[in-house]
Amino acid sequence: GTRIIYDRSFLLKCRASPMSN
Amino acid sequence: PSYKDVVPGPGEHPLQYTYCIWYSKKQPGRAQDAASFEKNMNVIGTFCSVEQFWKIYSHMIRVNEMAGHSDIHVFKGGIKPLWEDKANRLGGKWIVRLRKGLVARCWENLILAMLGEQFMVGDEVCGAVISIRFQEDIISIWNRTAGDEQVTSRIRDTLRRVLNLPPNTVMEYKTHNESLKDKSSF
Repeated sequence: GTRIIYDRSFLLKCRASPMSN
Repeated sequence: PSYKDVVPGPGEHPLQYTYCIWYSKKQPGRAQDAASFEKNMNVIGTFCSVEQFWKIYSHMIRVNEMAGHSDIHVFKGGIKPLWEDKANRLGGKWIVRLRKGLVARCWENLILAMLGEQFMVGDEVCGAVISIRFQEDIISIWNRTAGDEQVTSRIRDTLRRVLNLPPNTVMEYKTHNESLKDKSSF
């Protein structure tokens, strides 16, 4: 099935602003 | 409460899996069998979204400030970070030994790669461990099937890429069966 993939920069962006896309 | 009860909050970014963070500290002067090791392990957080992860992570002690003989394990929900667990019994781990000072950045990169499903090996990855020791720090990533060379090679190559290690860094693979036999993790 489809897997939920995130790259490092996206994960770090979520840290900076938790509700960003 | 079980890891199965944890759900992403409204508007949060879900992860592929739920993870538990375990902390363990070796009791000085005592032999460690599986039972006593397990007794000294505590789940310090469970998360299933990117936001939940950062919330726990930002409250944790920084790994470069951890002292003595301690380990942090980030494992998928339902898998205990023990060689004997049924998900680990036939598995093994890649081990990277790092000189003091390098470990914090490498650990964060490893965790982010695991949570973001960068290893591309399906369900193979079980979890990741950071082991703080006196002379060096050690990070490792555990997978289910030690005998699957395609999987272990792919994990090694991804690990090398995401950790951005110095070129002379040695990476070792050890099966949990070997660890059980020599009663040593590294």
